[in-house]
Amino acid sequence: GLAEKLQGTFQKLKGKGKLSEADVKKAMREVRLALLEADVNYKVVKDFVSKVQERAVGQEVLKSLTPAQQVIKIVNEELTNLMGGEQSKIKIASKPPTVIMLVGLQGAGKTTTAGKLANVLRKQGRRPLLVAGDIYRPAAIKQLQVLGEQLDLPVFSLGDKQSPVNIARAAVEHAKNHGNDMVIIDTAGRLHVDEELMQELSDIKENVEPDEILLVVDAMTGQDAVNVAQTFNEQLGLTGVILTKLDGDTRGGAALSVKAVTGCPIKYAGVGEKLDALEPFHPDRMAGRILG
Amino acid sequence: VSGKREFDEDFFEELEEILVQGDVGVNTALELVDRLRDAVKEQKIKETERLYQVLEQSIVEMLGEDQPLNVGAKPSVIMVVGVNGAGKTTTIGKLAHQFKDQGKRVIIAAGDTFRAAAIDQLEVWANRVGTQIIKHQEGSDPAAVAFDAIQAARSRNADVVIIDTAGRLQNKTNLMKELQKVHRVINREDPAAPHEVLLVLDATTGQNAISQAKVFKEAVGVTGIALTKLDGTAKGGVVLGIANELKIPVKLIGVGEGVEDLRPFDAEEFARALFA
Ligand SMILES: Nc1nc2c(ncn2[C@@H]2O[C@H](COP(=O)(O)OP(=O)(O)OP(=O)(O)O)[C@@H](O)[C@H]2O)c(=O)[nH]1
Ligand SMILES: Nc1nc2c(ncn2[C@@H]2O[C@H](COP(=O)(O)OP(=O)(O)OP(=O)(O)O)[C@@H](O)[C@H]2O)c(=O)[nH]1
Ligand SMILES: [Mg+2]
Ligand SMILES: [Mg+2]
Repeated sequence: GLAEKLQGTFQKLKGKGKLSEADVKKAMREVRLALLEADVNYKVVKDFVSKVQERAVGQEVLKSLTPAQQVIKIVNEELTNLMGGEQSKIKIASKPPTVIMLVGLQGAGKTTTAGKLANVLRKQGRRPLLVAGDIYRPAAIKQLQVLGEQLDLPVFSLGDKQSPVNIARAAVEHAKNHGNDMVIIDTAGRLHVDEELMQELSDIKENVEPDEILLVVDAMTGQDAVNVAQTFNEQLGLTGVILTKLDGDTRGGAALSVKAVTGCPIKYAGVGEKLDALEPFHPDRMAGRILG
Repeated sequence: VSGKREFDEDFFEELEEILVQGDVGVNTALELVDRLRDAVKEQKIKETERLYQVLEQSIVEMLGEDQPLNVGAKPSVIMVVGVNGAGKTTTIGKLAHQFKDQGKRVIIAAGDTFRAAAIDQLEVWANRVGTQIIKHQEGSDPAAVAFDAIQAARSRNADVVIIDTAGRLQNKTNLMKELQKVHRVINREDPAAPHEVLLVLDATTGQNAISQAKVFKEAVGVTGIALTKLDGTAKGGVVLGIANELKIPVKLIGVGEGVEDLRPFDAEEFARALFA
């Protein structure tokens, strides 16, 4: 991974005697390559590497007996800081129910994550209500209902002939009347450039005032992660991100891109297809994974 | 961007940036830009329009010749594979519709016996398109569904059988073994089948797509790629590296969620779109 590449680079550089600032700048190329190969966005990499370089040309590296290790340490610290401390807390409404809305591109893992999140919240002593807000995808409502059955948790649905706005409003009313203190709204996958469907999300937000709007992002997303996150954030005001399919072997640079461009905390990590496969996001573990 | 200009290092770096942002990957981007730099010197290129022509040409060359699906046999068996959420089931619906339009008799097989409402989802497509569907109980053996579908194709004189499979991440060894079993069962029924193993790849995927293509190819011999969700802002540049390293051609592109949103891959259009 990056550690070995930096060792190699610094071996060659140190061979000439004392390390110079120019030498460290050469080493930054390895950091840049590692991040790009990990799918971190090009512009995010530029900003990140210049930050690291600022620290790396300091005495801690130039005077060190193990400059490669010093650089790795700086990169790891900067990455971990950037991706934020562990904050998997869902913001609880002052007056129940707490409303959570899951949004994102097609196939990211929203419906499955809705089930997983309901499971986590129930284990925390909550009484979640799942809401079938996807009226477009074939058998989407059925999919959420099956998950609800598997979890023995209620799923609210008005079928696919009512608008998602109406479904969301009716669901919140239902929650109030049935003692559900958490409402998790599954929405249809959509492109950030689909104006009509993005407006639909704004309408839902306006009508039910969610306490959390969580962007669900596939961990294997490439450079486009920045466009998607930025657009969803600008149009809706995200409160957090959930990264899915982290049980794969993707380096997951999208995590850094999304955090850098929105500033939103990554609250959870999806780590499998089963309904118990949702963990709090660990930024330090993610940093190590991205560096490879 | 046209006219004459000096192509300096800043210009080539900008090109590299555009390619990388299209998910072409750093190594492939560097390879393309290096080749271009040489061509600019050799051919003394002074105009941007000419330069972009040369660049597009080298991208088209890297992608290889446009290849159609292998549907000459009767019945032709198409096995559809890929990671979770890539667009397999939807692509099958679109493909079935396309074949029907061509006057072919199509059977689709609900080979995802695992995920919640996967069979229901494919069934909606079967009804929408007007094709027959072979399905078993949820939780049953996907290889049995594939076997059943091929028998049905023969007895009902179908032209094409399209077999859906459950999404799986390529590092899940047991799931890749399950996929190999489905492939074996198909192959035992007809040594020429599956005639097409289509890897469905989401255009928003980054460099992990290379590993997906590699592992799925090793496991079940991928013969073509269906690149989905190109109606978004992602460019799908990973297919360049896949073509370069693994020689797997892109045969189809998905450009939306509707039944008509499937097109044959056009390398020149794709190359141009990388710079749009
Ligand atoms: N391995 C793995 N698979 C996941 C994870 N999360 C979701 N999936 C799978 O990804 C696929 C897509 O999940 P869905 O929940 O249908 O995604 P979605 O965002 O609701 O999709 P649309 O509603 O079509 O936009 C399914 O096969 C899920 O089982 C995860 O963390 N790990
Ligand atoms: N915009 C767009 N969406 C697509 C395209 N192809 C598929 N989708 C959407 O992507 C989501 C996932 O599609 P599926 O067909 O369920 O994907 P899958 O690979 O079968 O998923 P699993 O079986 O869970 O692994 C759905 O919301 C589809 O409508 C495409 O070309 N463009
Ligand atoms: Mg869904
Ligand atoms: Mg499917």
